Amino acid sequence: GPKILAIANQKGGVGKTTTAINLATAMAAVKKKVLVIDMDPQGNASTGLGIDQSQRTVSTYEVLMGEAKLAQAICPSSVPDLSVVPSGVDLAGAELELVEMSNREFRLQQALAEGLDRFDYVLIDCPPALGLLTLNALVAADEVVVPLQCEFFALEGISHLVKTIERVKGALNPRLDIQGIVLTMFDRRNNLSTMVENDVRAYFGAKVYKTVIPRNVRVSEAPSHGKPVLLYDFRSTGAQAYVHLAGEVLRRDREV
Amino acid sequence: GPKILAIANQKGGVGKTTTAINLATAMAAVKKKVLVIDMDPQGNASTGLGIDQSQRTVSTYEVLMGEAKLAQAICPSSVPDLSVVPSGVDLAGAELELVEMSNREFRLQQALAEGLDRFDYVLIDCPPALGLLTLNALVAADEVVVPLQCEFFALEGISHLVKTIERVKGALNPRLDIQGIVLTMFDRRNNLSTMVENDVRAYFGAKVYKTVIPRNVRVSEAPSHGKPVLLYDFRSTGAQAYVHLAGEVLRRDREV
Ligand SMILES: Nc1ncnc2c1ncn2[C@@H]1O[C@H](COP(=O)(O)OP(=O)(O)OP(=O)(O)O)[C@@H](O)[C@H]1O
Ligand SMILES: Nc1ncnc2c1ncn2[C@@H]1O[C@H](COP(=O)(O)OP(=O)(O)OP(=O)(O)O)[C@@H](O)[C@H]1O
Ligand SMILES: [Mg+2]
Ligand SMILES: [Mg+2]
Repeated sequence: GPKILAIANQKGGVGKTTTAINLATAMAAVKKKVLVIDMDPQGNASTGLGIDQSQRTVSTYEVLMGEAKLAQAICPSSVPDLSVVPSGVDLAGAELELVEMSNREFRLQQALAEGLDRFDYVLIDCPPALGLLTLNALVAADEVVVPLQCEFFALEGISHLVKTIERVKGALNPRLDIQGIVLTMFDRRNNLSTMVENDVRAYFGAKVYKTVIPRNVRVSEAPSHGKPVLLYDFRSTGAQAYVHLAGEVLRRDREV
Repeated sequence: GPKILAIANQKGGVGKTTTAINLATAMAAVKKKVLVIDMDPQGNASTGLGIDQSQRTVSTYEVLMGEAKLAQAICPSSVPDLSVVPSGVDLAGAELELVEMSNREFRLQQALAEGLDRFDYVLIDCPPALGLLTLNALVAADEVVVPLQCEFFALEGISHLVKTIERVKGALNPRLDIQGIVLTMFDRRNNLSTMVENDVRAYFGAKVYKTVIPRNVRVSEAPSHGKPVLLYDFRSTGAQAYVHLAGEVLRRDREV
């Protein structure tokens, strides 16, 4: 079956969705068959991949609740070789509904047990929290890619995320590991970015990808056109950084 | 009693904490007695106001669970006339614990029924979700201040937030209203910011504050010194914008 990567960090606005969209697109560009699962009720990954509201009638919500098979929720995106399980409005209520359900942390893992044969990679975009939606993603995943914004507040939560991943590995999913940490929105005009990079590399060492994603306005413009930045402006520094990141992610996968 | 303002938006990284810290500081600077309640398990507001980990033994968690009175959780900040109810590590588990409790949306409102006499304003910093922690803040609040980042993804969730506030007003807290929407991280080099501002003012009209918070590196550096930007660099464009915002918030409060 495919390799399943959760894109997770409970800190908000650090580039989870942007990384899920553009890493997936860069992998599809080198002929990998990729599925993006949008676990965030905000549905930004679905929008950024050009999925219309009308195509979201069967979504991650129905898959989690066991009301639809995975295959019924998969729809094509604006990118060849890239499919999406979109998020729907009902997903906002899923967190509370899951609490009362049996196997509440395993619902996504169970749903992914079939229907994935034609994919090489699955990327799961997580919401900014460590609740049951993110826990479902961590239980279903083989590895975690952690976007880390080059800001002071973003550093503060990272040890809590690492502890949570270790707890999930110990209790629910023994194969789970952090594949890597990707520094995002790096601004070379700003000392804070360099300070954060030095701190993170000193603490996490080789876990940190060499590729650093720069702050680049083309990246934030692309979603308003329903396209990944690789399609919107391939030559931009942001798009090129995601191409390099995909190379690193694929290489680390082979080394395992 | 004091006026209670929830600083809320489920989109992550839009400037909720930065607005809570600096709006509170600007109000304290004009002799208002202000309390900041940190409802976010990440604890960024507590850190940005200089609250040491050792001072967080009694936190928002104990207040919500009824294990401590509000007065026991209040501690002084690095700013005169500004106190804080800090967030603690236990708050991360509160969301799940609250589900099983009676009056689960009213716990904060009940806890704030006493112990607030000496304050003019209470600002509640919310996590990036519309779960039970944010619902508690919306039920306890008189008004909501909504930070809105000048980015495309940030626009996408705003109608869901407005609907949620209306539902809370209809079912749980009839006095709740949006006091205003504040545009944050505005970058005049970037057309996207201007596009978002035009859209938001066209749609929300007078609800949008005239003050726009610019993207300003001094704002993001301040938390690493445990200080609000008003204390870290009062002359910066970011600090000055928060001073103007406080003027607008105080004027709107008097007009009610
Ligand atoms: N490298 C970049 N350069 C410029 N803007 C960026 C970059 N990466 C992300 N952004 C913008 O920053 C904002 C936050 O990014 P994004 O929404 O991907 O973060 P997130 O972690 O998914 O947020 P949330 O926690 O709400 O899910 C978005 O508006 C996005 O367009
Ligand atoms: N006006 C600004 N200029 C520059 N940086 C800013 C500005 N406002 C906020 N920031 C930075 O942007 C990041 C996100 O802001 P902040 O943490 O306040 O958002 P938030 O909505 O509270 O995030 P979360 O959803 O995780 O709670 C922080 O690193 C902060 O320092
Ligand atoms: Mg996201
Ligand atoms: Mg915050």
